[in-house]
Amino acid sequence: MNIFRMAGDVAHIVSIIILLHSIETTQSVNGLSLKTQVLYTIVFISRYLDLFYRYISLYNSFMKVFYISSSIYTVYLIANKYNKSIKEHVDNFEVKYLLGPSFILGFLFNYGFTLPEILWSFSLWLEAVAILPQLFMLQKTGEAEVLTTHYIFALGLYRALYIPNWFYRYFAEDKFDKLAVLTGIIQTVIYSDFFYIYYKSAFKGKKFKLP
Amino acid sequence: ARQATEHDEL
Repeated sequence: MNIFRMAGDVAHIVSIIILLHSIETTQSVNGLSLKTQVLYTIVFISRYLDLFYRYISLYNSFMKVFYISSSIYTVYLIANKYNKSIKEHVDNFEVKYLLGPSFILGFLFNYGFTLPEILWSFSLWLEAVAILPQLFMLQKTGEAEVLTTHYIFALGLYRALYIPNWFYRYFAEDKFDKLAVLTGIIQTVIYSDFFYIYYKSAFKGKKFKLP
Repeated sequence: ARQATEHDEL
């Protein structure tokens, strides 16, 4: 495993820890999109089905279990435990416009016309756009808690770091996963606007504000 | 380059 992949996975774990930590310390899920978290749960379950029939490494299995369980737990926290602070009218992105096209793209572009491969591709497309309800919500409220912005930043950083990892693997291992690269680039582009605003507010010590 | 169908990434 190369340094970019390792750093990407660390950023992903850090993002989940920030998310859970901020929910537990503030006892609130204010500003968090339940829809985005449900989409991530769908992403992880559809992508990591191979957990049951293919062993890659202990690291790989452990991380898959961690992502599936932490995403289900997050959905539980938002939907059940702290649901009093949900403002449903703010989190009103139409997720069918993300789920439908992701499934069609997974159906059209895959490495084999089998259910696991279609679901795997679907999960990549869906992951690329799953943050949109959260960003949409941020844009509507205009402001975000510092921890929420750190969470989104770490999450965006994860896929961004996978891009140099794919370059590395292309040259060092002669391995190239065109679907992962394409969806990873789309995902990073979706975050790019956020990265820029985050960069400006984080380095000037200002409260995070979207224009 | 080999096509990556092992899906060893997360």
